[in-house]
Amino acid sequence: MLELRLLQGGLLKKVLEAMRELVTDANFDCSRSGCSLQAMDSSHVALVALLLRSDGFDHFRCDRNRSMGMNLNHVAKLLRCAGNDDIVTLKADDDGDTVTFMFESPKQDKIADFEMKLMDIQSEHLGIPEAEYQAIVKMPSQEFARICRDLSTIGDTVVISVTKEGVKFSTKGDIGSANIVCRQNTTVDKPEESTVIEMKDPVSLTFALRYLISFTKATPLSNTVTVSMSSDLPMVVEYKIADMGYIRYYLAPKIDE
Amino acid sequence: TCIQRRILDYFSRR
Repeated sequence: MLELRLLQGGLLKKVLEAMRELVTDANFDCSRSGCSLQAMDSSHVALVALLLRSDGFDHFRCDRNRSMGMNLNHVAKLLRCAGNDDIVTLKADDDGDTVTFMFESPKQDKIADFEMKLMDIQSEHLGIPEAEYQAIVKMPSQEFARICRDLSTIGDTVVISVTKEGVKFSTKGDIGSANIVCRQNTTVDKPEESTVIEMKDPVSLTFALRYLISFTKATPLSNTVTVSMSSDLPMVVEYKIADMGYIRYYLAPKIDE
Repeated sequence: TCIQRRILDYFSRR
């Protein structure tokens, strides 16, 4: 028996919206420790890793490890039938091929259940090595989304460079070029509005902007985003999910041949 | 020319 109950159903909606553009079908892996998902986009350039720890749920029961294959667009559609304040419960039998989503209104005066067929998805898990990154930038998530959107009006790729001076986002296109520099800024009143740069070595990498724009669909999940880069590794863009875990996106760079 | 690398160039199948 699997039973996961979340008082903030709206959180689950945000999680699905953050993934469904990048990944169509994925396995939700549930165990006693929580629920996780790892999937690559169809071109194998980006990878999304989700973790929702069991202690973040209001009720979490998972008698047996389960890997539940779902079409994320179908789940997202289904969750749109839940109110933002609804309590969402997922239920599945150990041997069944369906999952039930139950939505309860906050006053408990409306209860809906939607049953969805599970899919058999062959997916391979990748080992993500622990790494020390040359540069880690923490910044407001809305600012990061704004920068990616603004630069995409000019070009398709972005060069992200971290130096002592700050983090620079540069692009070039047919109509011209653009540079946006963000300096470390820890003097603001609220920590979620600050930009913090931890740099061991300067690093400069090139990425396709359309993937970064997909990642920014996670912006509603967190006020801040952390971007980690090393010259010989995919970048990591991480949004923390309050008290529960994270959604991490890995993106392979473009390199000069 | 700029080549797009893939995730599998960095992370291996488990």
